[in-house]
Amino acid sequence: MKIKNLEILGFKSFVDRSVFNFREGVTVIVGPNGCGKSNVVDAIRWCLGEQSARRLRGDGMEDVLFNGSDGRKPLGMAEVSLVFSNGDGDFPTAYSDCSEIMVTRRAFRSGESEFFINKTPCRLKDITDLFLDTGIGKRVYSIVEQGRIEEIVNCKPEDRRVLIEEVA
Amino acid sequence: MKIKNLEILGFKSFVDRSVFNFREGVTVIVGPNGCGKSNVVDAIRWCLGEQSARRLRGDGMEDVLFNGSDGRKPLGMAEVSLVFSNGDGDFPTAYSDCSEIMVTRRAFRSGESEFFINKTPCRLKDITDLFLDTGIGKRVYSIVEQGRIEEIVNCKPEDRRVLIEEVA
Amino acid sequence: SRERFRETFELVNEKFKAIFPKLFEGGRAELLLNEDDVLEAGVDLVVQPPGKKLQNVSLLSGGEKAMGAIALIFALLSIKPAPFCLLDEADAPLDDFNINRFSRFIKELSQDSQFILITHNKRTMEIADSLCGVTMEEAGVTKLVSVKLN
Amino acid sequence: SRERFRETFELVNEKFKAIFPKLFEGGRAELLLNEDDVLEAGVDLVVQPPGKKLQNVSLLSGGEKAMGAIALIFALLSIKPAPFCLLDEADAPLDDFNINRFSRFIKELSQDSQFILITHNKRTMEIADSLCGVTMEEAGVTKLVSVKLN
Ligand SMILES: Nc1ncnc2c1ncn2[C@@H]1O[C@H](COP(=O)(O)OP(=O)(O)OP(=O)(O)O)[C@@H](O)[C@H]1O
Ligand SMILES: Nc1ncnc2c1ncn2[C@@H]1O[C@H](COP(=O)(O)OP(=O)(O)OP(=O)(O)O)[C@@H](O)[C@H]1O
Ligand SMILES: [Mg+2]
Ligand SMILES: [Mg+2]
Repeated sequence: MKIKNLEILGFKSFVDRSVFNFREGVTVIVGPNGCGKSNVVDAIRWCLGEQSARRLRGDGMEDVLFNGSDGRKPLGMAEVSLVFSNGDGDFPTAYSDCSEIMVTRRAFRSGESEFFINKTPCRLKDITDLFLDTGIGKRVYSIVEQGRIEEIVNCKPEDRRVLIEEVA
Repeated sequence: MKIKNLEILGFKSFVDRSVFNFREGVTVIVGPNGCGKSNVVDAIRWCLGEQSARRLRGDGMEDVLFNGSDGRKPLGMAEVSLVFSNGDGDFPTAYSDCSEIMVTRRAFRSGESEFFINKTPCRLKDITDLFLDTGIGKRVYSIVEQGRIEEIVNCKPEDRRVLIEEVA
Repeated sequence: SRERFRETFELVNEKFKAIFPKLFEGGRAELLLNEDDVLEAGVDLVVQPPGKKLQNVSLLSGGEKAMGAIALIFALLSIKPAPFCLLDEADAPLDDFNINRFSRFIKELSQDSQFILITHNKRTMEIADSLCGVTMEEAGVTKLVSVKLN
Repeated sequence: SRERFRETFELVNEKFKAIFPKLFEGGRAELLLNEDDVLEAGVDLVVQPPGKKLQNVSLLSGGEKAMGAIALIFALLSIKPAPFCLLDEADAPLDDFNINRFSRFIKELSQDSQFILITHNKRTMEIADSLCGVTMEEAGVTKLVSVKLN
């Protein structure tokens, strides 16, 4: 399973549609302070089903909608899509005959949410279930947010145990 | 009041006596990871009366004694001295006729501690009282440890209030 | 006392409102009491980087939070000076533009205060009046050395 | 189940013991269960950088903790791979020597896994197979741009 691309629109500072293409090897994201690099990490987590506003640095889920700037009005919808390709034929069984899986999450200022797998509406649970056994599941250890690299060394022994359980 | 020099012996990785001379303006401390730069910060805090082992990254106060390396045996004593000069004539009243104040703290592996002001034995309280009104008192905001710069922005409003109270 | 806290709060806030836009080259920030009772109120923080909308401080980027924190610390120090200000790798999250603003601001303040900075960044080293090298030639044993900046 | 946790723990520990000295160019580290009851035990961590004495992980420096954390994360990933590993400024506390070791190690692992790194460090940028630039020409509005490394 490989990550192929990421599309962000209306999520945090991504008021204009942005597309990231991920190729083999190492992709490096660079830019000045405050330009949106960590917002990309938040977008990926959100799309994979993150429900904690705090983990996305907000107070509530409405904090992920672009809320305006000097030159632009706030937007009423945020949408993030992730496309995975079946690189090593290791897709979850239900999709083993697909060459790609596209996961989409949408949120509206009214508070409504929509979820899609390959553009077919589904529930949030279907998305989180899809990734349960793939290493980017619930206690995703493959994503290390800014300032949190030391956590795995500083945490309590019980929390470190949880990581081992996640791998088991 | 200006900081003039710092002498460290037996404290953490400073197994050999080291002397820092601080001049006017900006002093920059550089060096590779793990070489002792932040241990200098711990030494200064400890000398000024820090009693929390956790704030010095240890479990107990014995963690500040040099506990050995491949080539050296552990030491039985740690000693840190700070010398301040009466730059603007703003020394605490009790010492207003001194040109310098030297503060020394010693700890032994037996658990004993010794404290000195201008080489005269005193109690820990005498040292903390000395600095109470100088901006490097109890909730010292003029020392920002590694990784803690964001704290003042991330903390609860009650904690930020404490900083204002410290200044008042 | 109620009066004294109120007074100090106003002084620190005035300094913070002045220092922030100098450090960020624009934008604004201020401290707010979150209750009417001055003796009970906590101190809230609002920060608005240049051109952006005022929002929750938690949404700021790592570099923006560090710069905001530095502005607030300098505001406190300007009201109640300390013999020295010691910053351990405070510049770690900053990009080149902000390291530049940060280091020039410190250089300016250092005419009246002593600063001790720990850093890995070459640009921060450039504002040093004196440079201390800390190494471990022998594993586990700290040794001070003199440093030359090319 | 007791057996499965014990087995996974041993596998991760073997990898961690092997990866750590590769990343640090020496030294040793391991995971330990802090109780006999495998279903209740927490997982302790001991780290010993090259030439230093084994001590409390909390006493390690910022750079040493980051490198230790990276070694443990890579050990977990080697047992249960993920489609990608995303590190946001994990290299911020590292000096030049460690940035070198960190980036070469990732380059090696990237033959089998995708890595997404966010960084301000020029040396980390050098190992990129592709580079994404993120800017804000218009305040508050993120825009992607192509980047050239000189
Ligand atoms: N809902 C939102 N609407 C508009 N802007 C937002 C929203 N949420 C966050 N932002 C803005 O996004 C910016 C933060 O972006 P981000 O954290 O991605 O920066 P960064 O590129 O990682 O910077 P650094 O290098 O400092 O870590 C902040 O300035 C914040 O105000
Ligand atoms: N009591 C002690 N005896 C011997 N060595 C110690 C003791 N306490 C800490 N150390 C060692 O000191 C080192 C940490 O030093 P310090 O935190 O000052 O590094 P640093 O120069 O700030 O590095 P970085 O750039 O990574 O922050 C660690 O390797 C630790 O093992
Ligand atoms: Mg960031
Ligand atoms: Mg340090």
